Amino acid sequence: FPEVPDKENEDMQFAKKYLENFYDFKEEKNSLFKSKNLNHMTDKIREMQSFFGLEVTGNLDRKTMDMMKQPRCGIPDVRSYS
Amino acid sequence: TFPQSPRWRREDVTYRILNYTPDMLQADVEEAIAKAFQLWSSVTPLRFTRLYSGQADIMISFANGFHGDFYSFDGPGGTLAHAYPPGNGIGGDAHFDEDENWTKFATSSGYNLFLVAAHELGHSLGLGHSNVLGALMYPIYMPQDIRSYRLPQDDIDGIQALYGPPRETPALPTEAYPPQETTEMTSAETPTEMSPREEPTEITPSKTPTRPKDCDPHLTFDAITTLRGETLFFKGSYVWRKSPYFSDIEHDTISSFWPSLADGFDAAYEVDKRDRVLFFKDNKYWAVSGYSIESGFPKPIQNLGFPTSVRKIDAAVYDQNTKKTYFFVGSIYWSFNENTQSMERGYPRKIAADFQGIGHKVDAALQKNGLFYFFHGSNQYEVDIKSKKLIRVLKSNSWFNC
Repeated sequence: FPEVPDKENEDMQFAKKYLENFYDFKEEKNSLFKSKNLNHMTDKIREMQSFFGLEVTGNLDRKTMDMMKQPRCGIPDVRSYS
Repeated sequence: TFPQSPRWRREDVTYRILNYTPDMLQADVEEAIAKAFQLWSSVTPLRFTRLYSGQADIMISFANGFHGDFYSFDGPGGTLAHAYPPGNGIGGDAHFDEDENWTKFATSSGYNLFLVAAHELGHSLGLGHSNVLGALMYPIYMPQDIRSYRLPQDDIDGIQALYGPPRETPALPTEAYPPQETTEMTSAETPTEMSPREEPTEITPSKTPTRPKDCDPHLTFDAITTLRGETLFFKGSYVWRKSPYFSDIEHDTISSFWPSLADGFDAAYEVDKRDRVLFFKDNKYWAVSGYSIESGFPKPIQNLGFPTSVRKIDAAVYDQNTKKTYFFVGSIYWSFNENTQSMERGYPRKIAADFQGIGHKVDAALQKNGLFYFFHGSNQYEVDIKSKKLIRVLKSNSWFNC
């Protein structure tokens, strides 16, 4: 695929961190299956969109990124809190 | 709640303020935290006692970046604070990010410590996050008027599921006064002066009569409107919220969305293309977009073209096809052109003359899926917008999956 432009990459990194912090997303660092990681992240994006009542697309659209950038509490939104 | 629903096993819970933010007076920090505790003690049997030394159940501190737990803070913005569910050691503790600007005001230039502390103490007592927009336990910070802040119903339901309702007289936070132990206080803790014990201003839960049951066959409404794809039903200070995203009906109070409009409405309607909802009460109206009330409101309804003899309206509904809004007052109605922002000529007209089968006052009106719904008492009349013919009569609460 064409290399994603920086801005998108930046959003992708921000979103990854957000989903790790609040939606128990774990990127499998040495996963051989890149696509598996992406599906897993898409599922987590859907979970976050559903929690906030956004349109559940699985994509990092503008509204989803805006919501991720809102000031918030540091406690996860899903149950995996340890 | 958190997994396994951890909660404090006794009603007396202690807290201690370990240090202060330089952004606020110490007395203001203490007051914000005391009021945050009051929110929770006013709806549960819990009593909160402040300690000045030793180990308390809930240790409150300000810190930035890495601060000794696995959840480092992230500088200004982003994460504002976090707190741990009830338990030993770090359990119950609440940490506030010192890199934020903390304030006792509800302004856009900083984060209101009372609001954030009330949220974090919800975690300290065992509550997780809520996805109910406007709930205190919603994860996103929502600046709002805190002067008459009342705990939203969703949070009351959550905390009472853990601890039950208050005893007869809601417990006020007490202080171990003078401090119970004489061990050395750290400098950060020694208050500049032992502030005289402030009588906390009681934050009482809403006194309005209890919310009617969703499926009460006699349920009636004051006003109904769509809002960004959802439908809001108003009665007194209560809101029933029906969303296409969630199957169940959400129960809120008006004050959790628009604190300054808490007393309820006579009528409401949405002009969806402008993302604008208008609320009417007596001879005034407000325009809101989401949470925010447009500046310059309220305005007198005469601005819309009503004669001074009209002191209030009963119902209003916007017709997306014709871009007209119908206002109902007693047995007559007006048509308002949203494009020209003026009343149409030839009005008012008799409701019964134009809307078949609607021969009486209209309490509320709704436009959904190309049909009009006129509410009168515990019935609603479904009308085809174009032909204005009556299709069927339903119970007013048929939208609540009864």
